[in-house]
Amino acid sequence: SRTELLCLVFTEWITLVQKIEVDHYIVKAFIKQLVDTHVIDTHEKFVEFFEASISLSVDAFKESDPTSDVFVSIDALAKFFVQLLIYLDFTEESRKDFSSLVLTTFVLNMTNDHKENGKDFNERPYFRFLSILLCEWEKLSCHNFIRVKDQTCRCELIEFDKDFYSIFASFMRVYQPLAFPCFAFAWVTLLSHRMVLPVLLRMKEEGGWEKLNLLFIDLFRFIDSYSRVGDVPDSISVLYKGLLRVFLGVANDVPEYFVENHYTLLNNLPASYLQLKNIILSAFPKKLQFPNPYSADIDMDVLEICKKVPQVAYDPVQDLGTLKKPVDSYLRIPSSSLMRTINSNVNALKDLKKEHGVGFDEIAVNVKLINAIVLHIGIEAATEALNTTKNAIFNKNSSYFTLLLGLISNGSPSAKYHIIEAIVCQLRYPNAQTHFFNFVICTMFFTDSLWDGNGAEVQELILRCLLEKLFVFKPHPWGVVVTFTDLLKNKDTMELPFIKQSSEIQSVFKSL
Amino acid sequence: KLPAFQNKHFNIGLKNLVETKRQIVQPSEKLSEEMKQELESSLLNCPDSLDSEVSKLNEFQLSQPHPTSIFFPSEPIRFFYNSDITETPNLKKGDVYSRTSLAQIMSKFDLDTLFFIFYHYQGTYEQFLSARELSLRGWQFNKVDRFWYYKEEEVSFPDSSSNENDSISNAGNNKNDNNNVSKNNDTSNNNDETSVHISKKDSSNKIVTSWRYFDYEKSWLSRRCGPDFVYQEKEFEKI
Amino acid sequence: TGVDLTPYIQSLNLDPASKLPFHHVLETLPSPWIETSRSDVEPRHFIPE
Repeated sequence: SRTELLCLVFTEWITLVQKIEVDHYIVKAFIKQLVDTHVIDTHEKFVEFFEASISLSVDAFKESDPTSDVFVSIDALAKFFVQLLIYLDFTEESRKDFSSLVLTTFVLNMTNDHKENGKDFNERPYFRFLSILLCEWEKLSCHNFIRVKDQTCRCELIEFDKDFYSIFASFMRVYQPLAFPCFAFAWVTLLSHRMVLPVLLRMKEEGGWEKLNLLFIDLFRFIDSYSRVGDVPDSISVLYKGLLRVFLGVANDVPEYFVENHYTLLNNLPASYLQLKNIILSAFPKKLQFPNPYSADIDMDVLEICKKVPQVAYDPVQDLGTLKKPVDSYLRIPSSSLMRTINSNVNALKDLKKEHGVGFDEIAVNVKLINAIVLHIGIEAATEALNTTKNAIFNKNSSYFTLLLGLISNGSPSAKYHIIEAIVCQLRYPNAQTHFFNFVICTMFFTDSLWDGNGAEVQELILRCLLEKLFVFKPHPWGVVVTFTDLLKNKDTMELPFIKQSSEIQSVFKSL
Repeated sequence: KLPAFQNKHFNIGLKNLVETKRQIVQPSEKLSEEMKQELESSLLNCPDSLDSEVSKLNEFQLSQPHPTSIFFPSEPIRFFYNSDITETPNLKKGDVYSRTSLAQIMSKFDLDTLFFIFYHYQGTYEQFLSARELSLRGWQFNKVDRFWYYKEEEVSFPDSSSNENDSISNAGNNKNDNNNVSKNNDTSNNNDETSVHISKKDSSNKIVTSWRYFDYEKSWLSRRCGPDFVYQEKEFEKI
Repeated sequence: TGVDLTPYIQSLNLDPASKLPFHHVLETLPSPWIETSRSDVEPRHFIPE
């Protein structure tokens, strides 16, 4: 049959690459002959060939002695793809489209295998193909594709390099864990692969961070869908631990990724994953030096680093939508009508949203909008403090403060919690935003007159939000520790009725 | 009815793929039994570090299988090597490779072994690591003649009868008297013609620089360079 | 409440007490899980011709 003939041809290729380096001229001749003899000269025929090759490779894996080299065929297939990207003629079709075709064929094959075999599906050969593809591409692309002799081809490949990773990341979203639970562990291994994660982290300007955000969010959605506080299946727990380790790696290698993308990540992180949240919020730019947050005498007013405005990769103003104008207008000239408009949008959510948080399972406020408003205020306040005097901004009469005050005063209990939580999430490493929000929290906590007799409710929420970040295992964000210390320094804090009422809470605070 | 679904190569796969999309758009409320089994199967088949390793097609093992004593370990060299990394001086360099087992093991290899790997396993990761190790030990690779060179510096304490401005061109044997402190980790002391250069460090000491190269072509020994050797930086690989 | 990250940090050779120089963990990460990190993986490298 045609399939058998194609398998024979592919077997020739496997034999070839076992004997020679891919740089050898015979490889180019082989591929050229495949085209000239009409084996892969059209899309149709190429797809047929590739499907036959994948089937053969996967079958070879399944039938091989596990102690032998089970990946010979699949490795050869990955090499084949990379060599095609060098030697095929791309005058009429781009490498982007061709790569998409190959990966589409790959995905569809994997889908069919999964459909046929269900829980007996084995992810390893598919993972191996993608892993070797990455390794081969890395080997080829080293030093700006110096191994490619044809200079025209070399220039084209240099141009294509970022697209390669972009397409790879896009296809990863196709076989994400929600769609293919049978591939979940391979997927996480692929996400953290040494030839892809560091590359995407280096591709900040070329959209690498955006792709990475989407991939992490896909994983968050999966673990969120199938875990509840107190009820986490074992396999999800293992996935989570893998993610934790990967996050530690990212926090070490490129903490700037967390620093600049904290808003996007936190908007999609499950509410109960407190330690992951802390890892993101505890990140700080490499080489930044700052005092130990547990020192008794930290004063952000005198720390030079607290004047620096942190970078954000995604401007939250894009999420304000129609509220951008009212919020910016209020910040320029506060008015009660603008406050009413903003409040009504924040408190309005068409349907209850399921959110498995600590102490709640649903939310009735627009949390994403709240997060956007709070961060936008923080960015504007920090930037403005550089241009004017600090006292104009760090002032309970400034519009930045009064907007937050108004949102909390007029909000439902749920809104109050989420607004305060959003503020506390901005207490990160020492910077101008942390400094501003530290001022906000301390002022709100210690100025009872702001609340028309309802100050205790706000104080309790503030302490709850801070405590939620501190009672989990480390790391703890610098700003949270410093702010919490500021609140505890005041002896009256321990006398607050909601602390004294519960001996459990009292002992927690005493030990802290 | 879309054309893609009429394509005989894609129509079955596409239908199956569309089914998987439903879960992305609207995940089910609970982890179904089927999904749970798939997830557990994925955990069972989870790829490990060997699955992520580079392809070994066209590569031959650094050491050929041969009968060994049962007392010798049989794990491949890539398995984690437990060593106290604080004891290994080259780890202070802190590059990506410094914490890998293979690089740590190579830091214990003698020069003969490193040169053997470099010249006989070309194009391999092992060759790369041996080059790295040689470089860390002060050897430099000449891209033109493919030899490795080593710059030796000796601090020479002159005796009372010597003239501080002496320069030596064609010296005979290099004498290692008790006053000489030599930075030398080569495998042999072959006393060929010497190319030396004397510079004044201060009024009492002189630094004598000489170059060695490893002769991989003929003698498989480290030899001193001839008097006409001139160091040309651009000929050397920047590792 | 999360987990104690000490074993995770140590498994990545990130122990700050060791005072070793900074290194990129992700460039040589064998696997997200310690249990499947049985061996080193070949990192990126370039071999001049």
